[in-house]
Amino acid sequence: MLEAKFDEASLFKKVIQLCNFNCTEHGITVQAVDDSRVLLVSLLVGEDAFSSYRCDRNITLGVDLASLAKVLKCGNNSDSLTLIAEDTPDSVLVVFEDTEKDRISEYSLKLMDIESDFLNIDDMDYDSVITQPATDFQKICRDLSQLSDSLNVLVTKDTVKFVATGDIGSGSVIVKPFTDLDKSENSVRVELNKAVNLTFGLKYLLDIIKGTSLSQSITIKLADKTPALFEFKLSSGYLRFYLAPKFDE
Amino acid sequence: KLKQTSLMSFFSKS
Repeated sequence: MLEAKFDEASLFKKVIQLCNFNCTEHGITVQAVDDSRVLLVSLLVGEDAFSSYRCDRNITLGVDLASLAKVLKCGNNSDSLTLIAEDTPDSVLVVFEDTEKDRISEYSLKLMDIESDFLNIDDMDYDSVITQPATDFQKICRDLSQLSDSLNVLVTKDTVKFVATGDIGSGSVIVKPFTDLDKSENSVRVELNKAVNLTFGLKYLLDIIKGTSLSQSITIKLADKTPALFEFKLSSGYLRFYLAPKFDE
Repeated sequence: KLKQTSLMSFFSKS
């Protein structure tokens, strides 16, 4: 769990600089949108992800992620990490404990008032839902990003085709449903209600695949002329990205 | 020519 926290901090550091950590009795949520308003990241770390968790009142922690990343580097990966804040905090205490060596280090991080738009995202009906190994999707994005700045995703009956066309040529990767009975995380599932033909900016997809280390599989939900949902499930919670498509006007 | 859309045309601010 604590290693996941480190991963998430480094991930966010690359996507955005500042964000509000919204703490409730159910866990910690973070929502942030990039400056161009094309990619939204939504993280839920559920209360079960923590070895102990207590939040008496809803608290918002406005965090400068570069500063948080500096503090997080001060702890060892095997240390336990505890966040402590008062009900109306102007700082958050980050406590690292190495229980074997009886060593405790404490860092107090100043908080900021961050004005951010919180976007309401309603549950939607999607035309197609694809689940595949996260590392496979990472490789597809990295490979095809060498050819183009756009990735075309075509889903037809039982086939997902990723296509990139650019100045030096074109490339495509076809993925078909596959069931691995021994290792279910290697399976590919494709649900299709309606054929899909969508195009996304690869620079945003390269940000999304930074979440690959957090989960063995990625679920991609697609609908015509609608932001796609890319989800990495965590052991308690999720990391979701909503990406606006490119299309003809 | 494809144009990049914005999330703001799909989601509402709270």
